[in-house]
Amino acid sequence: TPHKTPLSIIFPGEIRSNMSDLQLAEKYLQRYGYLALEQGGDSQVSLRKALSHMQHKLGLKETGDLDQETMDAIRAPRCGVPDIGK
Amino acid sequence: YNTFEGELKWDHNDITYRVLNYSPDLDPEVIDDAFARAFSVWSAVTPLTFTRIYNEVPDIDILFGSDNHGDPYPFDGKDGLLAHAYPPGDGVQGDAHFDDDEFWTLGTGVVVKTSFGNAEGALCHFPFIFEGQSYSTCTTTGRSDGLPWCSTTANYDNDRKYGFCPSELLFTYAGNSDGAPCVFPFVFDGKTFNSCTKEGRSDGYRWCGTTANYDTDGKYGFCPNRDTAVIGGNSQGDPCVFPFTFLERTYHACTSDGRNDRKLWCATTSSYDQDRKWGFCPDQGYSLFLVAAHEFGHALGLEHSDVQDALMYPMYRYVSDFQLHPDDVEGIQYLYGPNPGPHPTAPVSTRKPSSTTLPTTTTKTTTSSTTTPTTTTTPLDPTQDACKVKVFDAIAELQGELHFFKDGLYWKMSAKDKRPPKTPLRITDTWSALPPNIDSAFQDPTSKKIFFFAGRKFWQYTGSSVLGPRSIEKLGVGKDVEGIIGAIPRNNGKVLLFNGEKFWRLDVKTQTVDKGYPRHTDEDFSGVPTDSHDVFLYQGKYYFCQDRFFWRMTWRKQVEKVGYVKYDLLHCP
Repeated sequence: TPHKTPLSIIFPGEIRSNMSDLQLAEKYLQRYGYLALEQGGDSQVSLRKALSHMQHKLGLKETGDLDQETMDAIRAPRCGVPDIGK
Repeated sequence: YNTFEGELKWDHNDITYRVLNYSPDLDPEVIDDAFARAFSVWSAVTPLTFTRIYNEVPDIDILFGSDNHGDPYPFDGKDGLLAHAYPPGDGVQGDAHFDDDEFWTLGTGVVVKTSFGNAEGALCHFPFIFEGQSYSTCTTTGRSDGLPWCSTTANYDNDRKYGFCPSELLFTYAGNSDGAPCVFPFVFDGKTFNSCTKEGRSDGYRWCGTTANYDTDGKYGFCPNRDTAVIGGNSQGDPCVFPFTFLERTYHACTSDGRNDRKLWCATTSSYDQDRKWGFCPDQGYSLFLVAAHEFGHALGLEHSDVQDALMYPMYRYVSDFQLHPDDVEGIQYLYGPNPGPHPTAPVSTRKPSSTTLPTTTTKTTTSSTTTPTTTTTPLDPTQDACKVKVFDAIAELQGELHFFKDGLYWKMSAKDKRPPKTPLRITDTWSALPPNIDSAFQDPTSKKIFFFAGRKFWQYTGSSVLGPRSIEKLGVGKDVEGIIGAIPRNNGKVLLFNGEKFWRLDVKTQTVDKGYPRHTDEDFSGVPTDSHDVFLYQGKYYFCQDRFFWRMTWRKQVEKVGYVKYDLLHCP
């Protein structure tokens, strides 16, 4: 019989916590050089710009949005060397 | 393609690398091979050469680590970030790090290399049939000693080909026990352990004592992962335990319940609810070869490419028939130029050497019918050209270089040399007490003393001072033994001395043969010729020479290559 609750638990020792898509995207964009660590001004605009940059660089459809294709790319296995900058 | 800011690149073409540790996911030999193949991806299209070194500081250090692993860029557990590497330069620059929370394979699931058995180290074939039943993992069924085994063909019942799967009961890796198996129970810090443990370590690697008491003996090794070992979680390397309970429900197989990412997991004790010990179940894994080839691209100076099919594209994609993309070729050749093609043979000198006492060439000036003077070179004297020696008297790795002895002369080569040695040296110029024909030599890694054997005599050199000759009878070798034809020194103060069919273990310090010897070579070193005339250790591997050929054996006594002394060791054209 399927369990009713809880559907998802936090497993001990798992390094990545259950982050939201937005948090996951921000972390990704910062880690791989698309978004500066210190955000100033309009962070909404910065995020869209960074997403577009990332989508362009990785050959995805440039929407500037956190669409499914972009989230799949963010969750995909990859090399840890930044795409942009040092 | 992209290069790093400032176009960072190596200022030399002969790149060295060192493997600092291994992942328990794969056999060390499979890992070594994956790295070697990954380097050859780049050497095939550039003038770069890659040489593995063991003790000195290399250009590229390779390591496996988890989470915080000693640099400012921690890994992130299973999946996501797989590896990273630094652009060319000193120190950490040029190094490549692999996340050991990943499941490292060759890209298509667990790779289980067998040991012993009758399959000569072949990989397990899953699934396989044994007594009519199908098995998808290694099994202990049919054995009373608890050793897991597998068939290396689809049907054991028909083919009877099998080998043993990695198990701490069979061997350990790294550590200081030369691959010896775990001894259970063993004592550590006054506590008794009946299985591999992570206690006493901060890196999460599982280890065991290889004697009954680590506290007194200090002997240990790392445990290889079994094929059912979990990845990541908080039980890395421990096997799944079935059935297990989770939220009061019983599970007989891996499950994705409790997760929203569909990843399969299992508990590593019988109750997750009680112990909360878990890990991910083995999946296809990531190809160490493909990831390493990508990381080595960074280590050579390439940044991420924008071309999706290029190797240097940042995201992982498994391909079974890998070929370097033209974008990668263009990028690496922008930095280092193309491969110049087959190495030209060394030009032969037409002048007599002025200083050496051992001329390697002779010249003859003739006059042709048109009276045009021409210079031709006569062939080298076979005794002075290493490439023309059919069988050497002895071969040994001394002071980090491979020495080839023949008729009073010797040639030496370092691992970096890719061309045959030229001018030989006289044995007596270096070791004045030795006769012209020696049978074998070895250097004790601890004391650095060098021993030579000729007939029933042996000499011991410490620097330039010599002891001997003395009779091998003094060592405890029987009177009927005509000589020692080879030696394999070990790091524990022992050396194996060979006389073809038999071998002895000598304690270098006490200079006496251990009890229980001699033993039969073919019983302990199966698959090598018992009439070998040279036996030596080179870069951690055992070499048995017979005629022009050598049999190369791993430390786990598996023959991994049969090659030519002339071409594979001397690099003769």
